[in-house]
Amino acid sequence: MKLLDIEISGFKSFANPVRIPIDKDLIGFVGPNGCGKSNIVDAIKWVIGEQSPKEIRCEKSGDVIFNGSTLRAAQGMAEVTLRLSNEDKIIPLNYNEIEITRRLYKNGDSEYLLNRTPVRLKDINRFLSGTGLGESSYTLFKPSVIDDLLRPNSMLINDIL
Amino acid sequence: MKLLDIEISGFKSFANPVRIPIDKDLIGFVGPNGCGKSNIVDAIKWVIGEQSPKEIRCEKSGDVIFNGSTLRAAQGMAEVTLRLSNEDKIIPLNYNEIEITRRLYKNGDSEYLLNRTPVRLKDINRFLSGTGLGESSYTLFKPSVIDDLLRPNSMLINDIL
Amino acid sequence: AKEDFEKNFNIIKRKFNEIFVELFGGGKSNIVIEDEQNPIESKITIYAQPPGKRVKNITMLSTGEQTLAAIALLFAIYETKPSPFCFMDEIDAPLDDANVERFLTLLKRLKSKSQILMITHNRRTMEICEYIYGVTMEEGISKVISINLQKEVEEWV
Amino acid sequence: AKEDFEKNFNIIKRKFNEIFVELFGGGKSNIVIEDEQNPIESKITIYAQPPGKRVKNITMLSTGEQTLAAIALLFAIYETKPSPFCFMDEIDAPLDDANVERFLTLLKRLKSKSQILMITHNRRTMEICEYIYGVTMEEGISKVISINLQKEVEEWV
Ligand SMILES: Nc1ncnc2c1ncn2[C@@H]1O[C@H](COP(=O)(O)OP(=O)(O)OP(=O)(O)O)[C@@H](O)[C@H]1O
Ligand SMILES: Nc1ncnc2c1ncn2[C@@H]1O[C@H](COP(=O)(O)OP(=O)(O)OP(=O)(O)O)[C@@H](O)[C@H]1O
Ligand SMILES: [Mg+2]
Ligand SMILES: [Mg+2]
Repeated sequence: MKLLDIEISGFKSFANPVRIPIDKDLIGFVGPNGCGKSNIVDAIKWVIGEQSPKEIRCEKSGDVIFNGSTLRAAQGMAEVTLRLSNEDKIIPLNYNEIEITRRLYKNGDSEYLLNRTPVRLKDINRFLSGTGLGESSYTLFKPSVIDDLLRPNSMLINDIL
Repeated sequence: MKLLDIEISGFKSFANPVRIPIDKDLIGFVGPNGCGKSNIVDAIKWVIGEQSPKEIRCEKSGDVIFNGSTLRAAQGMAEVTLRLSNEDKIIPLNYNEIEITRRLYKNGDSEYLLNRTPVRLKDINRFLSGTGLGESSYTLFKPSVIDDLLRPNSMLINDIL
Repeated sequence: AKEDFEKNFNIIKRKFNEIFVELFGGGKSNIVIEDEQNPIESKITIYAQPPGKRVKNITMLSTGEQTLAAIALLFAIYETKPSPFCFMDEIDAPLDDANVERFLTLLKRLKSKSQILMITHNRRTMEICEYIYGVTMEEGISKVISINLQKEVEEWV
Repeated sequence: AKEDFEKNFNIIKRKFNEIFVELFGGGKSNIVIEDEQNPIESKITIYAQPPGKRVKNITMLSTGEQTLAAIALLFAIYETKPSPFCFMDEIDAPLDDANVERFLTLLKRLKSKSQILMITHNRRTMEICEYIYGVTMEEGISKVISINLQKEVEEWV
């Protein structure tokens, strides 16, 4: 299984729709402070089902929707789509490509789609379990994760196992 | 008041005595990871009276004494001396230069000296109070201090004021 | 004690905004005592809004923006309760090149008021130091040597 | 469940030491379950000893040494429970140039097993990326453009 691309629209600072092909093994993201690099990582964690706002640096779940800037009004919806290759059928479905989509509306409604067909979060979690995709804690290497690992009574390793 | 130099011997990784003149306004310390840069900062905080091992990255107060390496045995004492100019008599003593020395022995005994005369910690704190020297929390700018400042129920600003 | 606290708090609030605008090239910042009745024990909320953005709370900023905003606040506190010297230990690590330059400009202003000991891995930051010490470790024992600027800095980083 | 836990724990322990030695060029490391009776809830202590030093506990190391040791442990966990992709967000910031090189060597080995998305400000790290995206922000809105390596990287940093 490989990542193919990600489409982000209305999620955090990505007011305009953006499509980012991810078809290489080591892809770099560079840019000034505050330009939106870590927001891309948050978008990927969110689309595969992350339920805790804190894990994607938010106070409440609605904070993911673009909330406006000096020249642009806030948006009504956040949407992210992740395209994955599935030739090896790691996800037990008869498709060579899988698209996972997540939407959140300002009124709190949320939708999940699998290859453009509405599904429940439970279905996404079921298909992804065992692939290692849903496990978010140990696939993100960043300074705050290192702090958690080294904290005196850290249970990080226990949680992962 | 200005720093003039610091002498470190047997403190943390400084097994050999070292004298570092500090008579400029902006002095840089560079070097590879783990070479002892932050230990110099710990030495300065320690000599002016720091009592909490945690503030100088130790578990217990005896951790400041050089505890050996593959080629060198542990030492029996840590000693740091800080020389300060006092022409402006900010420290209410009739000296143009002030030397503060702190020693800790392996058996737990500690000594404080002011211009080579034994004094108590209380005396050091009394002379330094009001100079801003004793206040350690806001004179050290480092990532963990920023984390403390931004933590949800931080009392850092309250403590400083 | 309460009057002193509030007097210093208001000085810090004003300086925080001044330095914030200098470091971010615009925007605004603020600190607010949540419980007016009991300021000394009260929680203090930090607001920070970079230019062009709607964000209010400092926790919604990026790593680099938070670092820069926190530096502005720490400088504001430091200017209100000065001390003869201060240390900076790799505080420039999360900053991009443009923000490092703005930070260094601020540093040049501060160094005329107090001595600064700066630990850094950033070449640009090293270049503004008046004197540089190289620290090495051999067999678990630290040594310090003074390096003559420019020529030697290349080797040390 | 307990057997699984202990089996995976021992794999991680072995890999942690292998990767630690590779990253530090020697020394040794270990993870120990403090309460054998109840491993799943037990506190786990991390030991790390760089070459030539007597230190035992990871908390007595320097910022850079702690980062490098933690990277070794995270890689060990990641190799034991692999995932199709992983993210690295400015994990190289506290490392000096020599440690960045060792980290990048390890990265090249890992990328053959899974996709890595790397956010960095470090030029050396950018150079080993197969593809680089530049992210910019104009008026509070993020945009992404793809950069042709080498030539453009100079401008972006
Ligand atoms: N819902 C939202 N609407 C609009 N902007 C948002 C939203 N959520 C976050 N942002 C903005 O995104 C910016 C942060 O982006 P991000 O954390 O990705 O930066 P970064 O590129 O990782 O920077 P650094 O190099 O400092 O880590 C913040 O300035 C924040 O204001
Ligand atoms: N009591 C002691 N005896 C011997 N060595 C010690 C003692 N206390 C600390 N050390 C050693 O000092 C080293 C850490 O030094 P320090 O934290 O100053 O490094 P640094 O130069 O700041 O590195 P970095 O760039 O990674 O922050 C550690 O490797 C530790 O083993
Ligand atoms: Mg970031
Ligand atoms: Mg250090």
